[in-house]
Amino acid sequence: MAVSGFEGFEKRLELHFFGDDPETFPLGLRKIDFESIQQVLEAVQCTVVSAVGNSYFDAYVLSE
Amino acid sequence: SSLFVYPTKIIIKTCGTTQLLKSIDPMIHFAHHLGLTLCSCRYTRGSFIFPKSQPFPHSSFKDEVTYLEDTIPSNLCYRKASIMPSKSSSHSWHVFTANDGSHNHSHMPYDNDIFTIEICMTELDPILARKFFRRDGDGKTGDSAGKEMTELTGINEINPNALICDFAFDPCGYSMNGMDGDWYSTIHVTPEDGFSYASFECVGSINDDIVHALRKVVQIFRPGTMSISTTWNEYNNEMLTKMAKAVEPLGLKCRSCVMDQFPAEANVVFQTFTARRK
Repeated sequence: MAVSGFEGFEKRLELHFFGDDPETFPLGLRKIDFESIQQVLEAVQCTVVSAVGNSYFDAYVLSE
Repeated sequence: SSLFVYPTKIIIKTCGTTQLLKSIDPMIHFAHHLGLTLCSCRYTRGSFIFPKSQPFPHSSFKDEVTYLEDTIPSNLCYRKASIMPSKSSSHSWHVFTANDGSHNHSHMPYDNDIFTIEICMTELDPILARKFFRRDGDGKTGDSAGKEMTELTGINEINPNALICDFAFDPCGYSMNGMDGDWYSTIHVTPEDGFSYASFECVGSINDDIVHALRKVVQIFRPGTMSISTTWNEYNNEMLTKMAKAVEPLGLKCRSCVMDQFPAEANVVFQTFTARRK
């Protein structure tokens, strides 16, 4: 174990979805509310420390 | 660590002893409520520096694959797991992919001329790594200290068009996400001597100036060891040569290059480099 408890090498997961409901688009997964995002991150053991978005996607910097 | 949320895609990249794969179930659940169904999954990682510290399901690649196999829906039936080796037994690239085979992924993960590169760097130049330590009592927030590091290190010059969201951890460490239209980039840094590490990841097209980005990244960190994993639909040897030639003048020599093919026509090429001084 590192002195700092830190492991550099990341794990990376990419998930793609499809949907037939045009009402879901164009936002799609971006419609997931922040509380639900936090629930996902809780399972991973991370929290959001900073966030930004543009017209295409949302980006979150996470703890760890 | 970073999370990117697109209308039909999420990318989540975490370090430390996080349990990344546990995000799959809740993500499928929340997406389902929006009428969205999982059609493709890709999991990648390098070799852990401290593998024994990793909690289940990250205790081994075998455990990770078993967990993925058990968690993702059965409609994602085209599956493949692979460990791509390098010349060093301690440095391999681990890949798991799954997709449903019935959707046209060509417009989703990778258009033919669009690629994703994942760069992992260790043994960073200690003088350069020092820039990722906070100063005692700097009176700054994580955001403002991060902004200062972005400018001080030249990270803002990798893609001058990108909107950058950066954060400096206390006492050290740094993360940033870049946004340039619909393209993301991300950097994570652990600067501590002895287990220093930095990563750079971005999406780009063959027409982009990837040479400029690669050179900037190498100049910012001066790693002793670096790996580049490139994922795209069409194998492009010219592109790989271009990437190797970009970093060679900066003292890095290509030591290994392996390719593997995955479902949905994705090709992954894993190149490793070490500093000539080694």
